[in-house]
Amino acid sequence: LDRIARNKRAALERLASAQT
Amino acid sequence: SKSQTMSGVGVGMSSNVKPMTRPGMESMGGSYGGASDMANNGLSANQNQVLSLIRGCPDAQGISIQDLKQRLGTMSLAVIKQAVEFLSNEGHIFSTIDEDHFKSTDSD
Repeated sequence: LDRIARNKRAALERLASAQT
Repeated sequence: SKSQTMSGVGVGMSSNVKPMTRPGMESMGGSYGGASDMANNGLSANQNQVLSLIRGCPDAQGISIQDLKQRLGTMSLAVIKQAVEFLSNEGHIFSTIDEDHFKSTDSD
Protein backbone atom coordinates (compact mmCIF):
# COMPACT_ATOMS: atom_id res chain seq x y z
CA LEU A 1 0.00 0.00 0.00
CA ASP A 2 2.88 2.29 -0.65
CA ARG A 3 0.95 3.60 -3.59
CA ILE A 4 -1.67 5.07 -1.28
CA ALA A 5 0.83 7.06 0.70
CA ARG A 6 2.49 8.24 -2.47
CA ASN A 7 -0.76 9.33 -4.03
CA LYS A 8 -1.83 11.02 -0.87
CA ARG A 9 1.34 13.02 -0.70
CA ALA A 10 0.97 14.04 -4.32
CA ALA A 11 -2.65 14.98 -3.72
CA LEU A 12 -1.76 17.08 -0.73
CA GLU A 13 0.76 18.93 -2.81
CA ARG A 14 -1.84 19.54 -5.49
CA LEU A 15 -4.24 20.74 -2.86
CA ALA A 16 -1.69 23.13 -1.44
CA SER A 17 -0.86 24.58 -4.82
CA ALA A 18 -4.49 24.80 -5.81
CA GLN A 19 -5.36 26.90 -2.80
CA THR A 20 -3.90 30.17 -3.85
CA SER B 1 -21.74 64.66 30.38
CA LYS B 2 -20.69 61.06 30.08
CA SER B 3 -21.20 60.55 26.37
CA GLN B 4 -17.54 60.01 25.59
CA THR B 5 -17.18 56.70 27.33
CA MET B 6 -18.14 54.26 24.64
CA SER B 7 -20.78 55.59 22.40
CA GLY B 8 -20.77 54.65 18.78
CA VAL B 9 -18.47 51.66 18.99
CA GLY B 10 -20.41 49.25 16.90
CA VAL B 11 -23.39 51.37 16.13
CA GLY B 12 -24.32 52.35 12.68
CA MET B 13 -21.17 51.28 10.90
CA SER B 14 -22.45 48.16 9.30
CA SER B 15 -23.53 49.84 6.14
CA ASN B 16 -20.84 48.47 3.88
CA VAL B 17 -20.81 44.93 5.21
CA LYS B 18 -22.59 43.12 2.51
CA PRO B 19 -23.89 39.64 3.15
CA MET B 20 -22.40 36.76 1.25
CA THR B 21 -25.05 35.89 -1.20
CA ARG B 22 -24.31 32.99 -3.42
CA PRO B 23 -26.27 33.03 -6.61
CA GLY B 24 -26.61 29.87 -8.52
CA MET B 25 -25.86 27.43 -5.77
CA GLU B 26 -28.45 24.98 -6.93
CA SER B 27 -28.18 25.51 -10.62
CA MET B 28 -25.44 23.12 -11.47
CA GLY B 29 -25.07 22.48 -15.12
CA GLY B 30 -21.88 20.50 -15.02
CA SER B 31 -19.76 23.21 -16.53
CA TYR B 32 -17.10 24.47 -14.23
CA GLY B 33 -14.45 26.87 -15.26
CA GLY B 34 -15.40 30.09 -13.62
CA ALA B 35 -15.90 31.47 -10.18
CA SER B 36 -19.62 31.39 -10.58
CA ASP B 37 -21.60 28.27 -10.14
CA MET B 38 -19.62 27.32 -7.10
CA ALA B 39 -20.65 26.31 -3.63
CA ASN B 40 -18.96 27.30 -0.42
CA ASN B 41 -15.58 25.70 -0.92
CA GLY B 42 -15.16 26.30 -4.60
CA LEU B 43 -16.74 23.04 -5.64
CA SER B 44 -19.90 22.36 -7.52
CA ALA B 45 -22.81 20.62 -5.88
CA ASN B 46 -21.96 17.35 -7.55
CA GLN B 47 -18.35 17.62 -6.58
CA ASN B 48 -19.33 18.39 -3.02
CA GLN B 49 -21.57 15.38 -2.85
CA VAL B 50 -18.86 13.12 -4.15
CA LEU B 51 -16.29 14.65 -1.86
CA SER B 52 -18.42 14.28 1.24
CA LEU B 53 -19.09 10.66 0.41
CA ILE B 54 -15.41 10.01 -0.05
CA ARG B 55 -14.73 11.83 3.20
CA GLY B 56 -17.28 9.71 4.96
CA CYS B 57 -15.68 6.47 3.92
CA PRO B 58 -13.58 5.08 6.76
CA ASP B 59 -11.88 2.37 4.75
CA ALA B 60 -8.16 2.59 4.33
CA GLN B 61 -8.44 1.77 0.67
CA GLY B 62 -11.07 4.43 0.20
CA ILE B 63 -14.36 4.24 -1.60
CA SER B 64 -14.81 2.85 -5.06
CA ILE B 65 -16.44 4.51 -8.00
CA GLN B 66 -19.06 1.81 -7.93
CA ASP B 67 -19.84 2.59 -4.31
CA LEU B 68 -20.16 6.22 -5.15
CA LYS B 69 -22.51 5.41 -7.96
CA GLN B 70 -24.65 3.29 -5.69
CA ARG B 71 -24.94 5.99 -3.08
CA LEU B 72 -25.50 8.72 -5.61
CA GLY B 73 -28.29 7.01 -7.37
CA THR B 74 -29.41 10.12 -9.13
CA MET B 75 -26.01 11.00 -10.46
CA SER B 76 -24.73 9.43 -13.60
CA LEU B 77 -21.48 7.54 -13.65
CA ALA B 78 -20.02 10.01 -16.09
CA VAL B 79 -20.81 12.92 -13.81
CA ILE B 80 -19.34 11.09 -10.84
CA LYS B 81 -16.18 10.29 -12.72
CA GLN B 82 -15.92 13.87 -13.83
CA ALA B 83 -16.29 15.08 -10.27
CA VAL B 84 -13.78 12.53 -9.04
CA GLU B 85 -11.32 13.57 -11.69
CA PHE B 86 -11.75 17.20 -10.79
CA LEU B 87 -11.38 16.55 -7.08
CA SER B 88 -8.32 14.47 -7.77
CA ASN B 89 -6.78 17.19 -9.90
CA GLU B 90 -7.44 19.69 -7.15
CA GLY B 91 -5.87 17.42 -4.58
CA HIS B 92 -8.97 16.92 -2.48
CA ILE B 93 -8.92 13.22 -3.11
CA PHE B 94 -6.47 10.67 -4.38
CA SER B 95 -6.68 7.18 -5.75
CA THR B 96 -5.59 4.41 -3.44
CA ILE B 97 -5.25 0.77 -4.38
CA ASP B 98 -6.25 1.41 -7.94
CA GLU B 99 -7.75 4.10 -10.11
CA ASP B 100 -11.22 3.17 -8.95
CA HIS B 101 -10.76 3.75 -5.25
CA PHE B 102 -10.46 7.16 -3.69
CA LYS B 103 -9.79 8.74 -0.36
CA SER B 104 -9.92 12.35 0.68
CA THR B 105 -6.96 14.36 1.82
CA ASP B 106 -8.82 16.93 3.86
CA SER B 107 -10.81 14.56 6.02
CA ASP B 108 -10.69 15.85 9.51
